[in-house]
Amino acid sequence: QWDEPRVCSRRYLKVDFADIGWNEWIISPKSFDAYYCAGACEFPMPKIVRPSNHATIQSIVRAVGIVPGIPEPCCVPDKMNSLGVLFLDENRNVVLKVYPNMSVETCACR
Amino acid sequence: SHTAPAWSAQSAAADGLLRDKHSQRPLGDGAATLGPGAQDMVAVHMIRLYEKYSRRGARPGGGNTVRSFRAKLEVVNQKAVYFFNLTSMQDSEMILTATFHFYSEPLRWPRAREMLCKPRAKNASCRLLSPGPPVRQHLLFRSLSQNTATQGLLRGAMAVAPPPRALWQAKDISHIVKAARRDGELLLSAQLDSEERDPGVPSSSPHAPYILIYANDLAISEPNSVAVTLQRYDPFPAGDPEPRAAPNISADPRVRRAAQATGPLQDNELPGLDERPAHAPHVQHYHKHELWPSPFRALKPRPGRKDRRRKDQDMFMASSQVLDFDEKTMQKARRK
Repeated sequence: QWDEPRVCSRRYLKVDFADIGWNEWIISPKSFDAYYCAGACEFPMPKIVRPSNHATIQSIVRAVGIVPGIPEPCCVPDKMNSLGVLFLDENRNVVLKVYPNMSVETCACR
Repeated sequence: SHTAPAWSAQSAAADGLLRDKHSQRPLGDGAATLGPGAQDMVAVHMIRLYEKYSRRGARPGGGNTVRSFRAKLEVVNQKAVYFFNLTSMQDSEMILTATFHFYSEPLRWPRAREMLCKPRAKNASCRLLSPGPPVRQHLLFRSLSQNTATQGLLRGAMAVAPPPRALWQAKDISHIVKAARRDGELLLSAQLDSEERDPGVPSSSPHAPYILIYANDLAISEPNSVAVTLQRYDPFPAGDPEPRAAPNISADPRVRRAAQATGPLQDNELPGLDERPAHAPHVQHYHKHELWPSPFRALKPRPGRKDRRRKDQDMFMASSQVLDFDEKTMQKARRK
């Protein structure tokens, strides 16, 4: 993790449902690649962090220092993927649900 | 209808299906989650739907949720009736389709006919014994709300033609389930009624019927929707006492203390020793060093009783101005 780039980018994270205690009722998957976003959104922001217009303005205002206390924009998930989860409900019936926004495809500064 | 593989093939199908794409290993622990006897047809069917979605992103039934409901077999008036408890459906789940899956076998001819008629036999007797009109079977669906003793309201009846060979069949019961849910009757019963002498009560076998409900969960895009259905602490609290709430657990022995803030903690001066500027009227001003004796003053060890007596003499002697030394020290001093 230590040699990760400084700039806002997607980092690897594998989530094992056993680690969060949900494996007793989740049949499948037992784990999945969730990823996460981390890194700087400081001025000047490279195109790769796909800043929103607001983030661009905010980072300039912060760099110029007109208004004290303005933080730099945040590195957050941009495009995300769904995940189908097969689990047992309280009556031990099998349920399949497709949850949106469960894993990160791309990150961006917002 | 979908052909039901023979049971051995079926369990092989289950094994084959229990291969999880993500971890490329047989779904061993997934099967463990299902429980020993629970890899029945409904589980195999649901795992097949999961595999289809995981592999091709095919949304099951066009929605984002599929709920399965296992049957509970009861005998009512010497007839086998299967009950389905649909109460686990969430209010936010809009029903798209509901299907009833049941395993049916061809009607058995009486033994005698089988003995007499060899396959493709020519003799007339077989022709005479040709099978009569196929016995018709009906599927009767009733709905009832929780804990009512009645047989429930008849919601639908479907004719079922006996199949040429044993296989699983599926019937669309969307209108029945939607009407029952609209009336708040989330207990459904299904009965296979046939005109022929009652074939007796089937044992609750892995061939028990089941219901699948394909729905669109309108709340699934809400923030934290995954926690609503998956964030649980005791997965199956039914029956077993809460391990944490042991009856004789005493009140928490620890005393909860709140840290009372004594007055506004604006500074770290000791309360009551306020140093106010000299110009303030009638203020006894202290100098800092008078207020704060050096924090590093070493603690003197407490002298023993004898020492104390000697110390008292010393003290007395010390009060005189001249220090007295022993003779040797005086001589040395005179010489110097």
